[in-house]
Amino acid sequence: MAVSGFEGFEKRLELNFFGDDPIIFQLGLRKIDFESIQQVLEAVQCTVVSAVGNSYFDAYVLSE
Amino acid sequence: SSLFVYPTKIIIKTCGTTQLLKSILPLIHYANHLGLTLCSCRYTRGSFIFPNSQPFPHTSFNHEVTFLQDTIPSNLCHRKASIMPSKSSSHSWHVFTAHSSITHHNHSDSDSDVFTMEICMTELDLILARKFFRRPGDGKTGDSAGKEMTELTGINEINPNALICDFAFDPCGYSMNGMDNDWYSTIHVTPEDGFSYASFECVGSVNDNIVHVLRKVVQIFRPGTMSISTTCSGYNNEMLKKMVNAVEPLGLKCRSRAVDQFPAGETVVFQTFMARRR
Repeated sequence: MAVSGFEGFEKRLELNFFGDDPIIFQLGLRKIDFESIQQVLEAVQCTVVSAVGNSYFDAYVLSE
Repeated sequence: SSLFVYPTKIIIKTCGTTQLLKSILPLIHYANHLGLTLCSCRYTRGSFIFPNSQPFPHTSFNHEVTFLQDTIPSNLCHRKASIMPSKSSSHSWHVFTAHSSITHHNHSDSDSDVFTMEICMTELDLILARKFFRRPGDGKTGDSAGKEMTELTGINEINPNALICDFAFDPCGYSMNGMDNDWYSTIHVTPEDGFSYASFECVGSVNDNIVHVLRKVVQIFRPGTMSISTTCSGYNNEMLKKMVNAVEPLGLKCRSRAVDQFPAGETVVFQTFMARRR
């Protein structure tokens, strides 16, 4: 094993939410603007390098 | 690393020395502003190759669990932390879950035949790993080089129906997210010899062609060691048998299987495989 190198093993976090307003479920967390997402990722210490979305969800490839 | 944002679910998966758990509070904050309340939290990871390089709170699983316990709201009262073992002390699966109540199921994962599969692979085949290095001066962008790697390695054949967003890092490394209707898949590769690593994760149904998916993943990376962690609403022995039957003909022998139960009826199965050549 190398003395030091890039840590490939990921940490994975999944958060589920609920709300009383059924309209929320149409977009919900997808309404969080990109600037706010970047702020969250700043705390994690990574950034968005690529993004795509469909009618169900948004997917971001991150740095690191 | 990847981020998936659904209307009521967020998944973040990050490698390196990122401080993933520091995302919890800001995410709860933004969700609350949208009228959404956290009802479950799940944190998982394998055993780090370089644990001493991790920053707090990722310095140990105890520290991570303490941080989680202190950070998530008190309404998530059904909590459990577990380190699931394998035959090798250096390969364990770390799981923390917390639920507010088993009645909040407004996301698709509540379906009984839906599972999440997290695969971790190390000691990648040297020749195959080379495909995840950029050619010096290739004149490509991260996106175009990523697309080339996706096709060159056969990653695009794992799920031909998926819309793929891929990226190649410089000088090496690769990430991709796949979208197939409301189901995601994701691959991350660190190809350097000595600490090579690749992960594959997807959500799927027990009725899907899991054999095809697993075989393709093994053929793309030919790992020396591989772990498969599945999370679903019950213990599905048929599915686990299918997994072993898919992987073993490709030279990987199942070495261990650990099963644990978590709040809200979740079952996690952690299986490890090693190449017979070793």
